[in-house]
Amino acid sequence: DEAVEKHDEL
Amino acid sequence: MNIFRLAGDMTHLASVLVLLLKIHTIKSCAGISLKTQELFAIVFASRYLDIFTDFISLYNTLMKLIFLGSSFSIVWYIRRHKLVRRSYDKDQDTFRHYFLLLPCFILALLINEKFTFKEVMWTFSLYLEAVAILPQLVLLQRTKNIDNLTGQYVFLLGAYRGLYILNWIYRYFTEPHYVHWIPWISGLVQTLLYADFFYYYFESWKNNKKLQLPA
Repeated sequence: DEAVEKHDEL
Repeated sequence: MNIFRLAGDMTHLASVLVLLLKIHTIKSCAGISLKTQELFAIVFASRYLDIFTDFISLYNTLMKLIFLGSSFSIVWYIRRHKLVRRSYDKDQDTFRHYFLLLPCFILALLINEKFTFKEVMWTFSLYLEAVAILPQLVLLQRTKNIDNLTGQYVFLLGAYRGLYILNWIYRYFTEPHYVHWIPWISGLVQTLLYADFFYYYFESWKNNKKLQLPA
């Protein structure tokens, strides 16, 4: 989902 | 993960390794700003609060641990290690870095995607990372002899953020609904801060001369 999409970046 | 993102992470990792190499093997932190390193440690500590609560991938967790561990150990080295401490340019590294914390935090409270503790801290880390290089750039301007490792370290840090911008552009066109203004704008500001440095870095490389920034 969107939250994961954003937080997969370092 | 796309190639720009991977290249960005690898450049970031390389920058940390270059700095650790300088500190650990040469036992010198000459030309390195402790202020910037402290800000980076705060950046990672506030951004990676999800490390124990959300699992994204093994790669993600490992990289987070590396960036957390390296940033805190670099600060420890400069502050506490007997030899490294001696090479620290304390009188030159005078940027009032604490003054960056409060404005970034207030901005994160005001402008965020969701008003939760983790999200505000994540946003704060992005704003702070954007400006965390400032003490280092000021110190570079004051340093007469910038050694190769320090120059490469700052170059790799700037390249990392530049590659992340390409990654966002790529993701914007390949993934539906991928719009994240906060990291994009702060990432752009962060990259622009390196523009001047990049210019002199390439000039010195082209002319095969020692890197020096005009004061």
